[in-house]
Amino acid sequence: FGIEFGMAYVVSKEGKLERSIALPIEPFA
Amino acid sequence: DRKKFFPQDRTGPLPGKVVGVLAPNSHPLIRKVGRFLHDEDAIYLSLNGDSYRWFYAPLAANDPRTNSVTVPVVDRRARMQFERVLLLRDSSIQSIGMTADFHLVEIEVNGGHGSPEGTFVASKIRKLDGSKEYPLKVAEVVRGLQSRYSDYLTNNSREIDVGMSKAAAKVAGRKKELGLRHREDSMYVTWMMDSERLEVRFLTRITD
Repeated sequence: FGIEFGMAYVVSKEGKLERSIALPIEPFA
Repeated sequence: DRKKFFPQDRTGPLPGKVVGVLAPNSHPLIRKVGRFLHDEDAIYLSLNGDSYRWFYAPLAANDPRTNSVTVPVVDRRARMQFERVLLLRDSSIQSIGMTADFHLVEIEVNGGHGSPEGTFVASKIRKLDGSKEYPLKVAEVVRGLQSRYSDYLTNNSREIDVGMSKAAAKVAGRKKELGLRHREDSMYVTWMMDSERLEVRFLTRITD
């Protein structure tokens, strides 16, 4: 068993970080 | 959307000209997914949240090889042959003025005829990142976000511990973990053509 999670970052064409979106922790078997 | 967070075997049609990210398979965090995975030193194109595609690029002018390849174009009944092209790899990317790292590029697909799915010939490739129109430097951005995600993991260690304890109880019916954890981090990089945004996604799996 374990958990899975993550993060998505969105960056403009100028190189500016615009958004950070977390992928919530989810258990799996 | 968790199912689409890392694409699985999804490579839709491409128009005659696209903008996307070149991603080196040799990067340690590149997710090894999908039937379009190729050699360890292949370079992929990534765009619109699709799976990575390996592709062919023109040989350098002084390269004596004569490889040719036939690929389907957008009209599925048609195929086109391209002369003097080869799978783009770490070792050959210097011939088109780039390094084996992440780059934003504009690509002419199959001589401008587009591609129905999967692999294709990049008949023209132009580096965009670092230009006036696209000032971002993708490799630098990716390195910065790797560091940022590493900090995120450190700062959320308590939440991760709680998540593992809950998983032990909920999924495995145990009161506590066995204590042997394995962590696997993966990264997916793509360029969204409509919004003109780079997306860098990190996925972590911790198993007991």
